[in-house]
Amino acid sequence: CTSIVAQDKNGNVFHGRNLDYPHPVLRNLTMNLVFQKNGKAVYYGTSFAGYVGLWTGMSPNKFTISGDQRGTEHWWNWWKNVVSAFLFHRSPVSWLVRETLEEAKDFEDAVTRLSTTPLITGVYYIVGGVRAGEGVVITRDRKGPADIRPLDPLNGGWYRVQTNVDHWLPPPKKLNRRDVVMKKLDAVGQKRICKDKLYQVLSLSLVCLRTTIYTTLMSAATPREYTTILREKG
Amino acid sequence: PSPPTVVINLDEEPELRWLALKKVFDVDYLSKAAAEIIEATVPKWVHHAVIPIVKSLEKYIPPPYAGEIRGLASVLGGNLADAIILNFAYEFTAF
Repeated sequence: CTSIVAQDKNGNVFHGRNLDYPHPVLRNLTMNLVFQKNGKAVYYGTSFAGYVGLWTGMSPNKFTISGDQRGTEHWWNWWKNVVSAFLFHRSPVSWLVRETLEEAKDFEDAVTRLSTTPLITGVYYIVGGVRAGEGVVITRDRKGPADIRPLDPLNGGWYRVQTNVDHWLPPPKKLNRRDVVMKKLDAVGQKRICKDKLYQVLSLSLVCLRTTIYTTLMSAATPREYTTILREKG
Repeated sequence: PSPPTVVINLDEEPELRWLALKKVFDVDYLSKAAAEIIEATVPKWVHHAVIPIVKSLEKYIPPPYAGEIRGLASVLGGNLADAIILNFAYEFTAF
């Protein structure tokens, strides 16, 4: 997966994500979801039929969230996930996204919940808000945050990119999506960044892969523009 | 192309919320796709071995998800264990 949160010169925050998964059947199961209460939309998301959690979602006029897989565990640690889930009653990562979209009152509250709620396993949460500076990548361990990397536009940090590798580690040489995305974002520049440019970045050949199922573009300040595009063979 | 949109009414009972899928997706296709994903993710012998374990774990799943997964199982053809395995796909990939 690849997630980007970026802020333009006017303080508008944009959030885009590619969801990658090696089962093409998921393309036909992808759907946009509108969660309603009392006849009103309370939050939006994109998911797969048969799955109750969310990896991509938006609380309108508050914040947006995407989750990227974090694969730091060795396979023989699978039992820790089982113990976390059923003994400690920890939350699956996609259920915490839903709960946060439903309950958090603003960007700050969302970041606190996503950083501190105990989880079954690790993950990256990428969060975008509605005001300048409201953007962050949270690297999660089971118990809490391993790292929190907010936007820092005053010092050149007008975007954050997250793939499936910790940002402090070197990316894999064969599939270095992180550097490809950063190079393109630098070429676009903060003045010209917008949803269309974000889509172009997420469509680059080394970023949009054969396993990319969908791309979602969102900005919590303009909830009507929530867009998901199904990718055919990357 | 854009994916279809499904409205989930949170005022409904959790068991009924995901029945809205039937309006958008072919139920036979859904159940075959779910079986395909599980087959590709979980080795056959593991799948058979964990079915009774997964069923017994249902009581540990908190509301509203337990009810929602039960409702999904009915949409997918009534197999509760498979619906649970699908919904823990990320957490239990290694398993």
